[in-house]
Amino acid sequence: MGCWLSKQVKHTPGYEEPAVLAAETAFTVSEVEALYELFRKISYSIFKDGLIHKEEFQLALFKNSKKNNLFADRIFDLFDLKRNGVIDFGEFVRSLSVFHPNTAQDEKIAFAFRLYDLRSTGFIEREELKEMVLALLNESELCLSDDLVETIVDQTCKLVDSNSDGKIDPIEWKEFVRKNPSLLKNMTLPYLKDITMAFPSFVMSSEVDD
Amino acid sequence: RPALMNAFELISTSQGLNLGTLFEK
Repeated sequence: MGCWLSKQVKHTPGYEEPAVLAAETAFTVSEVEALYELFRKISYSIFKDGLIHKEEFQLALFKNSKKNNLFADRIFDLFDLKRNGVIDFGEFVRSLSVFHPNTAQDEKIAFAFRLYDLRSTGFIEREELKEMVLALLNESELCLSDDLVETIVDQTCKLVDSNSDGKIDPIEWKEFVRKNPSLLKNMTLPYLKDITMAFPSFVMSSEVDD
Repeated sequence: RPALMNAFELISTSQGLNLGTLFEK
């Protein structure tokens, strides 16, 4: 009789080799391996199927699986590249790579545009801007009068919409962000450079058995 | 005239846009 391997490493569905993901993203192989540990932790938190569901994403972000949030929903939808309602490991790594400190600014600018283009029309429209401001106010319990909200939205549109067609296109967005780089601060996660320190156990044990 | 808050500056402070919490243990 032949001798079979007694243990096989069981990966999550949609697992991709770290070397492949590292070649396509800003991460090194060991950083991708460390991200796998984080991915497993999140994807086994509720449904235990090795895929990140929206509730698990909310739990990881807010410590509350039922907390709905417009922006978290948008991020989840953008991470869900295959549009099948869950995030697999490859999607997780490729999407997080946008937030890596070494990723080109243009990529971050484009991602932020898609994030704020709520209805994917190719433009950030006034109504979308207002919806986001209202969502933020609702989340922060900050009270501003309706008039002030309208004024802030109008003023911002006027600032960004340089061709005055009533909506913000990707070129206007890019110009505006170049003048206001602080708008991109949430598009960079310094943690991603220290990820192997945050999750060293995977790197040390290399492959985790189930 | 005092400068008004830029809506995008406000939005970028949203908790839902802070992915850093994913890395908190």
